[in-house]
Amino acid sequence: ARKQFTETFAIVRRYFSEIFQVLFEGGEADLSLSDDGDPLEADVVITARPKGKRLQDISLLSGGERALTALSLLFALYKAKPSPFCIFDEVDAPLDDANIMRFVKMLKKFQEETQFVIITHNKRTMEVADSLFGITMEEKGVSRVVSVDVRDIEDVLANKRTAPQ
Amino acid sequence: ARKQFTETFAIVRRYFSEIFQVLFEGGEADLSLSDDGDPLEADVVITARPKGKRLQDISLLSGGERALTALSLLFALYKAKPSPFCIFDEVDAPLDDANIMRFVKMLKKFQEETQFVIITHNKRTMEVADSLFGITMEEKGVSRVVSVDVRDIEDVLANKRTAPQ
Amino acid sequence: MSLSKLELIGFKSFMSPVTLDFREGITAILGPNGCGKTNIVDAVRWVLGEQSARQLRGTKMENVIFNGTQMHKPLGCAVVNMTVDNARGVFPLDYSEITITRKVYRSGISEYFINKSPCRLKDIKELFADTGTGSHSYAVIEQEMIEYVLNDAHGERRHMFEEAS
Amino acid sequence: MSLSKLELIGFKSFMSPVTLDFREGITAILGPNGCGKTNIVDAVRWVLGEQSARQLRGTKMENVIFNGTQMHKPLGCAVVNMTVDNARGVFPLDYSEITITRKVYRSGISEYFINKSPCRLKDIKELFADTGTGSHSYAVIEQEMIEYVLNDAHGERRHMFEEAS
Ligand SMILES: Nc1ncnc2c1ncn2[C@@H]1O[C@H](COP(=O)(O)OP(=O)(O)OP(=O)(O)O)[C@@H](O)[C@H]1O
Ligand SMILES: Nc1ncnc2c1ncn2[C@@H]1O[C@H](COP(=O)(O)OP(=O)(O)OP(=O)(O)O)[C@@H](O)[C@H]1O
Ligand SMILES: [Mg+2]
Ligand SMILES: [Mg+2]
Repeated sequence: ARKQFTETFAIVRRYFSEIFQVLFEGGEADLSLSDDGDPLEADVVITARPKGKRLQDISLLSGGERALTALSLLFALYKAKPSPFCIFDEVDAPLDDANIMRFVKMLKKFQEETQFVIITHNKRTMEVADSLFGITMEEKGVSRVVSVDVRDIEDVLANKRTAPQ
Repeated sequence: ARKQFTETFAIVRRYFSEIFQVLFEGGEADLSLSDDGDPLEADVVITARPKGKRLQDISLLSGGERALTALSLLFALYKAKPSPFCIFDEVDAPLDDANIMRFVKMLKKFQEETQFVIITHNKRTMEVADSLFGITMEEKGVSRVVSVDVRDIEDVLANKRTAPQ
Repeated sequence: MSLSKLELIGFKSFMSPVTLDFREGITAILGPNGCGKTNIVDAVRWVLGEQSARQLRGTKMENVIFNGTQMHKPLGCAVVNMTVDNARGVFPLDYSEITITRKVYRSGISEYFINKSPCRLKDIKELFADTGTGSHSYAVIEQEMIEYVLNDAHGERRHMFEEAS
Repeated sequence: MSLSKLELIGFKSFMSPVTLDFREGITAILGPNGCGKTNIVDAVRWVLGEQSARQLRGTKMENVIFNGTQMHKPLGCAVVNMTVDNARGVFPLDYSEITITRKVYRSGISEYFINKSPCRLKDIKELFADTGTGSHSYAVIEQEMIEYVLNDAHGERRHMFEEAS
């Protein structure tokens, strides 16, 4: 178990640093194990430095930088051990438009291996999707599902049905 | 102190239920004190029921419904005791477009009494502002402030300076 | 393996049966606040064996059964069917498609099925054990997860690494 | 009373002095992720007397002093000036404008000023006591606050009511 953990850790660490540099277009990030001695008990420590900034504690990162750092780690884990499907629930909410575009590009890179289901309020993320589901609550308290074409997005968001499923 | 607390509580409770119904365009909400006996020790309990739904525990509310309920309480507190200025940091992130419009309408109602400073990534919220500040980090790691006209919003978000302050 | 179909019957706000047919690639789910999007994520976690009502934002497991609206009575049971395709033989069974089912009645007792034949929770957990998609896995990400990954208050990070090993 | 000016000198990512002149009504602050928007909120909490470095996302109070970038050296002190107009006589002083100042050196010792004359933290806290704008008040709201108000794990709600009484 110990050998497996350290092997996985080394792989994820390499991917994390690569993916972080793509999502942040530079900078550097690394993973290390807190020096508890026994790798099976140690904590995983993240260090991250956005481009041009000094290395500081990750608690000083901004809301958007924190979200992008966490997403870098998640993508690194998926790369190390692809999970058949992934569900993201509004993880793009703290990101500005430029970072949403980088996030979406990364999704496209992973879509060969992994199927993504993404809940989002952000139009840029919706536009990248291969298929869309609209959830409406036309009748208060009762949820229904409608198939949606990119053109109908405004209707669904205003709780007007498009076509019965 | 006990008399003051119960008086304030009664006022905020009335405002909370009014403001909730405006932000949710219906439904009902209430505040009560947990029955610890001594009002100075009791917890404040929130019950909220969006329009057409059954009354359930507030933990079952959705992300957007939770944000709107918390904002209703905050506005009720401001109405009971106006605070000279208020700073909101991305409180509109969980809201969909329709709820952002309701939130913004409420801000407009309060702007006579209270000065608002709002950090947001949402264009609809920016459009309502009387004045705008852009923060840029053209030089990595160094923040500067630029005055912004609604037309320059895209430039500032892409970290291109508009005019030196 | 990929997610091919999800059916919700009486699960949370989904009073009448709904079906979501998934394709490869990226699927976006959109809709106004409170319409039922995160309830779909809860359905996936639940059918994969989630045992904590709190993780599903409720206080007891019956909270997942449709609780009625001002117009409709509560239902007596909730069912979720999840169909995954096994074309690549990820699962040790000779089927090309596998459907797992979870049912719960007001009594709180859950029943589990694999391809319509009754089984135990343990069988479902074993089926998904090595695929990285358990109910607590890094494959189902809500927005608060971003904070968990960065705060790491309870060793969530280590847990993710162990899942990937 | 309203906020009329905020000056940051060497505070967090604001290496060179910046000034924000506020007007009545609604002011929006915008900019890309990590550019320094929430640092402005931290500056307001800090000048109002915030004593916890964690509330300012740091580990020690010196974290508020500009820490340098790859191109610039760290600075030795941080200063924030906040000017409020006292036209309605909210403050028991005969000035029409009041400027409070906080300064901190690498040694960690803070100095406070009211209209340029040295004072103690207690004087600043007393000045703002009844206005509802203390550093922990409901006038400065970050996104996590929404969760605090609804979860109420440590009696945050009660605290807000006490502020408003
Ligand atoms: N057992 C139940 N029966 C009926 N309705 C329920 C049940 N459990 C939860 N709900 C309702 O489902 C709604 C929440 O849905 P959900 O959290 O999926 O919204 P959402 O689409 O994710 O919204 P947001 O965009 O705000 O996150 C609540 O209004 C709640 O009342
Ligand atoms: N003492 C300091 N010296 C220099 N830079 C600092 C200091 N403290 C924090 N920072 C930097 O400030 C940045 C964070 O800024 P802030 O949190 O204000 O961003 P933001 O504009 O709110 O972004 P977001 O939209 O993502 O929330 C971090 O990148 C951090 O490195
Ligand atoms: Mg949701
Ligand atoms: Mg911020």
